[in-house]
Amino acid sequence: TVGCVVVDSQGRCAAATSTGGLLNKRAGRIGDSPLIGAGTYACELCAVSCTGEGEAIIRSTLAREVGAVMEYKGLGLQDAVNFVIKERLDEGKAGLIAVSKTGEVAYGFNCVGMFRGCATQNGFMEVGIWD
Amino acid sequence: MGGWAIAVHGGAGVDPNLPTDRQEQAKQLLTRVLNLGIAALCSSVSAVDVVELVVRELESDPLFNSGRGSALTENGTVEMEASIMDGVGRRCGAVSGLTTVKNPVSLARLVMDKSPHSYLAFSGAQKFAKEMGVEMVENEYFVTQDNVEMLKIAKEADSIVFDYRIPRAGYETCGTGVQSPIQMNGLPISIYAPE
Repeated sequence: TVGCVVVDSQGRCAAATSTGGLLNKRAGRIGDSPLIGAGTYACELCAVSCTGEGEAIIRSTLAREVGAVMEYKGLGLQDAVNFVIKERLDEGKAGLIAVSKTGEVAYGFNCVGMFRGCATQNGFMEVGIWD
Repeated sequence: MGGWAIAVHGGAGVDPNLPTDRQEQAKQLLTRVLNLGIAALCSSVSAVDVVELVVRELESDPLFNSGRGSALTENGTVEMEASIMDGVGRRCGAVSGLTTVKNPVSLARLVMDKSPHSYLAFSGAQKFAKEMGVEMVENEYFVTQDNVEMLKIAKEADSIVFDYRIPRAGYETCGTGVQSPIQMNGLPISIYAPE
């Protein structure tokens, strides 16, 4: 699975996710990536793209949860990401990337590694795989 | 306003023994697509156009599991899916079950912009792709030798492949169909490999 989340200089957020799904999957199996609110979500506040065990991401509506805890619990972006990774996945293994309308970037995962990269206008840039 | 920001991913759940050269390859691709997105943002391209641009690039590179280089189904074919969402107005588009559309994320974008729906799948999505005139290729274009090998191992072992979650003890004997205790969706995890 691959994904990208962006907030532009006008504060507009967007997210996109694309995948081939699981190796050896049954034909016709649908994962989290095309499900809005599960693998992909964007609103006024943030944009989120998820990857990992699709079935766990679907059950936890993981992407929308980030926006929801920002909206209703007033959490900041990284706190929201940490919360949903820790509290919403049950035994599932997954990761996600997110940006906020105020130009923050965040990611989180509870499995071994996630291929990710992030950058902000003030010059921050990071590319990584492991914790 | 806090300025622009961008993040990309290439999948979670990485084989802890991934060779260093493969790790380097992945980091180079992530850096390349990040820079592609940054250049677009510096040219005031909108967020929704930038995410489509970056994911298209990732779909076209065989390294990660999407577009070319997608994981194979039980039949050895590729079935792709994608979605896109614009925070402005919470507009969205999604597709599933694509077999010959070169860039699934761009078809998802067309579902968002050019159709009254938010999700099209399988034959309906393929038909919409033809109507929209998006680039179509044979299913073989998406199949890589690496993934053919991976599927073969998965089928021979009839169990987990490269899944670091299986206790090391069971790993050597996974070929005898040792079932992992982990379940996914009510099925033993052993029939899936991580994305």
